[in-house]
Amino acid sequence: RPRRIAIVNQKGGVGKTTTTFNLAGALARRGRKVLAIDLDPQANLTSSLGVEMKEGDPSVEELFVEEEFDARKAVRETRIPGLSCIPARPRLAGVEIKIFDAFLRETILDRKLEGIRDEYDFLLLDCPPNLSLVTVNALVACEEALVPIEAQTYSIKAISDLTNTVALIRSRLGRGVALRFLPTKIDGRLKVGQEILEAIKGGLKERVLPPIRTDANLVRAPMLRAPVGFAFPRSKGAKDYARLAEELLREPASA
Amino acid sequence: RPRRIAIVNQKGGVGKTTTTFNLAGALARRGRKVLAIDLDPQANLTSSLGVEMKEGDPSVEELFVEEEFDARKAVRETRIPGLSCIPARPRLAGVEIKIFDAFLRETILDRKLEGIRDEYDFLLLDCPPNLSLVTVNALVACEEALVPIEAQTYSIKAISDLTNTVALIRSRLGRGVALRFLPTKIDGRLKVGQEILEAIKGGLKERVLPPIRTDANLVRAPMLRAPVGFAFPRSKGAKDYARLAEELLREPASA
Ligand SMILES: Nc1ncnc2c1ncn2[C@@H]1O[C@H](COP(=O)(O)OP(=O)(O)OP(=O)(O)O)[C@@H](O)[C@H]1O
Ligand SMILES: Nc1ncnc2c1ncn2[C@@H]1O[C@H](COP(=O)(O)OP(=O)(O)OP(=O)(O)O)[C@@H](O)[C@H]1O
Ligand SMILES: [Mg+2]
Ligand SMILES: [Mg+2]
Repeated sequence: RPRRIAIVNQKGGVGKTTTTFNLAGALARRGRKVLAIDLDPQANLTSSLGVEMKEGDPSVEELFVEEEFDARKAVRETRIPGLSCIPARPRLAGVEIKIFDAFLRETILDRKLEGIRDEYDFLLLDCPPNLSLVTVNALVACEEALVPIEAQTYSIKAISDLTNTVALIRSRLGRGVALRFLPTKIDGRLKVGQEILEAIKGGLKERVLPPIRTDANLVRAPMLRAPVGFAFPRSKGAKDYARLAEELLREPASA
Repeated sequence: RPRRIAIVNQKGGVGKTTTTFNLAGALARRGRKVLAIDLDPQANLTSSLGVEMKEGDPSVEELFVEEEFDARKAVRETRIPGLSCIPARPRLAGVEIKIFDAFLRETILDRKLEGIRDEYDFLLLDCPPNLSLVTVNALVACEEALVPIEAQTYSIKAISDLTNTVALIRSRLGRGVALRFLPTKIDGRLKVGQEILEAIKGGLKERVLPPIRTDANLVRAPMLRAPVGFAFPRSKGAKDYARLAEELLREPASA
C-alpha cells in the first residue's frame, strides 16, 4: 500500500529538494501520511522542514551504517500534520566509503525501511546530485521515481545516464523504478526553454508530468519552514504542486 | 605567473560550468592561454567545449590514478584559439575510492599539474557539486577560488560550509585559496533574489564580484560548442563574462 517514490536527478539544482518539500506538503494537505527522507549531506530538505539536529541525534546515516537499527528512532515530526522526516546531516558525505565493502550494499536502505514503511501512505526520498551508492540505494528502495528536469542544455545527457542506471538495476534485481519526468522552473517567456522541453517530451512521451512554473514563492517557502501550499496557498507554486499531488493520487504506481 | 582558479560551490546548478566555460572564452578572447580542467564525472564542460572522448582517450582521471603520468598527455585542444581542456569522463565518479588510501591524497592534482601549469596564463578548474576529495584536490591545487552563488535560499549555508573547508585546508597546509563570490542568474525583476543577495553581500563585503545576469544565450552557447563571447558577442552574457575577465585581469591573485 505505501507508495515509495525517489526524487532523483544527478544534475545539480534542478528542483529535487523543492519538489520533495512541496509535494510532501501537498500530499499532507490532502490528508496523506508522508515520510520525507533526506539523502543529501547538504541537508537542504531537513532545514526546509525546520528539523534541528543536536549532537547525538540520529539521522539517515544510522540506517546505512548501523547493523541493527530501528528506522523509527531516526524519524522526526515536523510542524505540518501528517508530515514526518528522516533527516540528513553533513557527516552523511562519508557514508559511501563506510558501506563500500558491505554485503548487499545497494539494498541497505530498502531493508532498513521495510519495518516502518507500512505506517505511511507515501515515502519521498530526496536524492543528492550524483549517481552514487546512496542514490542507487534510493532507487532500489523505491518503486517509482520522479525526475525533475530543467528545460536546459545538460538535461538530455543526464536523463540518458539516469535511465542507464535504472536499466542496470533492473537487469540485476529483476525490477526497477517506473520513471516519470517533471519539467521544473518552466518560464513561459523563455523560447530556448520551449525548444529543449519539446525535444525532451519528444523522447519521453506519456511519461512527462504537468510542469512546475517558476515562482519566487518556491524560493521563499523554505525560509518560512513551510511548504508552499501552507505558506502561499494561492501561488502558482502551490497550484502546480497540488496538481502534481493530484496526478500522483490519480495514477497508481505502475508505469 | 600562471593564475590557478577553482570554480567551486558544492550546491548544484549554481553556474560553475557556465562560468568556467564562458570565463575561459572571455580570457581567450583577450589573448590569454587558458587550460580548462573538467573535474565533474558528468563532464558538462567537456561536452560544451566540443571535446569528444573515444575508448582509451586519457582524461583527468589518469592524473589522479596513474603513479607517473605526464598531464600533457591528457590535454586536448579546442576550436577556440588559446583554449585547451583536460576532459572528464563518467568513470571519474569512481576515483574517490581509488585515491582514498593514497599517500598525500589531497595533493595529487597539485603535484600532477606542476609540470604543465607554466605553459598557461590561467588554469580554471570546474568542480562537481560536492566537497569530496576531488574538490579538495582542486582547492589545494589553486591559489584562488571563484564561487558562483545564486540569490537563493540554500546559498548561505553552502557558503559557510565551503569557507569551513577552505579554513581547514589553510590550517593543515599553511595556505588556502582566496575566495571571491560571483552572483549568478541575477534577474533584476525578482525581489526575493534582491533581498537574499543583499544579505549575502552584507556578510562578504569586498569579495563580491560584479554579477552575471540571466541570459538565455548562456543556455544556447554550449549547444553551439562555443563560449558566449564567440557565439553571441553582443549578448548580456557575453558582456558580463567579459567584465568578469576584465576584473580578474585587473586584480592580482591575492585576496
Ligand atoms: N519552480 C521554481 N521556481 C523558482 N525557483 C525554483 C523553482 N524550483 C526550484 N527553484 C530554486 O532553484 C534552486 C535549486 O532548487 P533545489 O535546491 O530544489 O534543486 P536540487 O535539485 O535539490 O539541487 P541539488 O542538486 O543541489 O540538491 C533553489 O534555490 C530553489 O529555490
Ligand atoms: N546567467 C545565467 N542565465 C541563464 N541560465 C543560466 C545562467 N547561468 C547558468 N544557467 C543555466 O543554469 C543551469 C545550471 O548551470 P551550470 O550547469 O553551469 O551549473 P553548475 O553549478 O555547473 O551545475 P552542477 O552543480 O550540476 O555542476 C544550466 O542549464 C545553465 O545553462
Ligand atoms: Mg537538493
Ligand atoms: Mg557543472
